[in-house]
Amino acid sequence: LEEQRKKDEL
Amino acid sequence: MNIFRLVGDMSHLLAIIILLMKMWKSRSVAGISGKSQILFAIVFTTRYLDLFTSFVSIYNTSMKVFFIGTSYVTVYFIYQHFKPTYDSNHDTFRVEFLIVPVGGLAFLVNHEFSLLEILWTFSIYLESVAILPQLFMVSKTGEAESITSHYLFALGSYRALYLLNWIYRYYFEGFFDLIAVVAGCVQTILYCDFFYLYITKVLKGKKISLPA
Repeated sequence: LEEQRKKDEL
Repeated sequence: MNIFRLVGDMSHLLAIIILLMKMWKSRSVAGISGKSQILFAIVFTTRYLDLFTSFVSIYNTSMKVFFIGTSYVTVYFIYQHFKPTYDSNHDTFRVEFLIVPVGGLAFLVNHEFSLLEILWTFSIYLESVAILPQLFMVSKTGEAESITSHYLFALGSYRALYLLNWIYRYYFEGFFDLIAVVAGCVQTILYCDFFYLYITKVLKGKKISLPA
């Protein structure tokens, strides 16, 4: 989840 | 997505569009650092490799593709299409002094010792200093066209807005990424001197010219 949220940013 | 993040992304998008329009309309890349633009192409390429491994949203994917694509178009404009107008004599920043330490740091300080994660970290660190060749060029020639100043202002504002986004996310989502935050602070601090010049000069209709 943490990973996913980080990659959500550009 | 919060308002700071959205406006930050739009500011980033605007910066890229301003730069492309400047080059295309004036048929010239004068005053633009090719070295900074190469660094941005490296930044986007190494950061968005997750396009192949994970899907977040249409917005996310299209922005990533746009950033990668336009960064290569920009580099192509500078080194091929409008090459005669490129001012290489003033674009003399030694980028190896940025890439080597940043690469070493990404190797040592990261969230996880895996290829994609190290490349992501590398791109975050590299982005924070990628504008230095451009700022160096402005200080070396002692001037910047207004359009170049608008580009730099939009580009600098984007990460400053991301800082607000991270403050917001910390309080309301408990989200905190130390690597991104520290690099984002460094990146924004590098623009402070320029922001000052932009507000005191460009917004009053003067172009940036530094004393020799």
